[in-house]
Amino acid sequence: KDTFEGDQVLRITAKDESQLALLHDLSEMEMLHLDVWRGPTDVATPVDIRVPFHSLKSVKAYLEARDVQYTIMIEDLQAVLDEEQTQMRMASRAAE
Amino acid sequence: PRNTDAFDYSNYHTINEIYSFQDMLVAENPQLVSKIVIGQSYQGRPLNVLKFSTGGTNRPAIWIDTGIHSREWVTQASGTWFAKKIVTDYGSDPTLTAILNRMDIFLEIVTNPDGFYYTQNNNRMWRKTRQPNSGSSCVGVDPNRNWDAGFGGPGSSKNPCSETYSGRSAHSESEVKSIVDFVKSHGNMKAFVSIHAYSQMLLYPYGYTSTPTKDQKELHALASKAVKNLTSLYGTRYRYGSIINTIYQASGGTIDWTYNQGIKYSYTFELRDTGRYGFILPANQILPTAKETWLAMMTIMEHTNANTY
Repeated sequence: KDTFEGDQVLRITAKDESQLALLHDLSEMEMLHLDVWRGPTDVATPVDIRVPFHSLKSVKAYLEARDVQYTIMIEDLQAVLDEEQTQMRMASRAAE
Repeated sequence: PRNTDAFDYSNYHTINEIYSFQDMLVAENPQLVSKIVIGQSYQGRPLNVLKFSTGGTNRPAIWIDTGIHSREWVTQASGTWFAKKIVTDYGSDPTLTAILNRMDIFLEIVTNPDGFYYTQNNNRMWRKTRQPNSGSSCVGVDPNRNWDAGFGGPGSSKNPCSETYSGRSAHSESEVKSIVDFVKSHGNMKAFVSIHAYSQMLLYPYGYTSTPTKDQKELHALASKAVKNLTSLYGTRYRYGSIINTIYQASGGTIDWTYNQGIKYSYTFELRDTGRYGFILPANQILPTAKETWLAMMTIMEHTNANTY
């Protein structure tokens, strides 16, 4: 079973077209194993990327070195999944 | 649950629970609902389509599918609610009744059943199909990049490990090919709505090219009306437009293929939310999502019924 401990979802905001191009490049870096939830389209639309724990340092360094703004949308994906599973179990017990 | 009234629409369900739900709905409404198995997934699960029909042969029809990206759980949950809504409202809601008196509705609730099973047992974030890729340890194809519309172009990947892997050839995935065959053999589909989540958008073709469709004006106006009606319920904000202009370039997508087949009213939704949860949308959001989406769906279906072509 795959888990997502320590994986984060970053919401990244490009301030201009050149930063948008940098995000395009980032999303195509296969070795980082990124999962692009919402890809780069225009500067008005944020980009959401699930970043595996092992790639967090590289991705954040890449963004910070290029002055690209981001926030952490989901701090620990596995924690949210665990919460979802707990809710499902509770709902299932209530139904029983 | 012993019947579809007792089914808990406000929670997420396993694939077997959804299969049971479909069978119950058919058993309870034999004059209106039937189940068609249009094919099998790679792992042998049935690809079930609910047909809502009041009679006639090969009537003009509306297609709705949910859950082609398996991790987008609010879509399968909304599809289940839609199915019940159709049987509840037929005969009482004049608009839906008029639609069903002239047209059929086809609804595929679990479009990617192998992926859905996998999200519930192995990897909650799984998006693709589960067919192995020869020569790679990575599994699966993005079924929304596998259609024969700009196949393999920008906005899709040739790397089997990518989330947007197009597959070795167009329609290589049985989950896609089964719909292709069904739509072609039916030959009278007038609207095709493929439902995804998240990011709150209503989109029309194209995704693989920036060339506008010849129906862009009408599709845009209808999207605007549908979004207005959706927003009227809870104030949920939606954006709308062509895929390439509104979200990003994506080649090999579902509705680009359906539009090129001559299905004018081809749309794709991105349901709630805007980013707080992504695909982990809490269960208490299911009913509001399904209810607001239904208002937009009705707008598209009503327009389709009123504008035969």
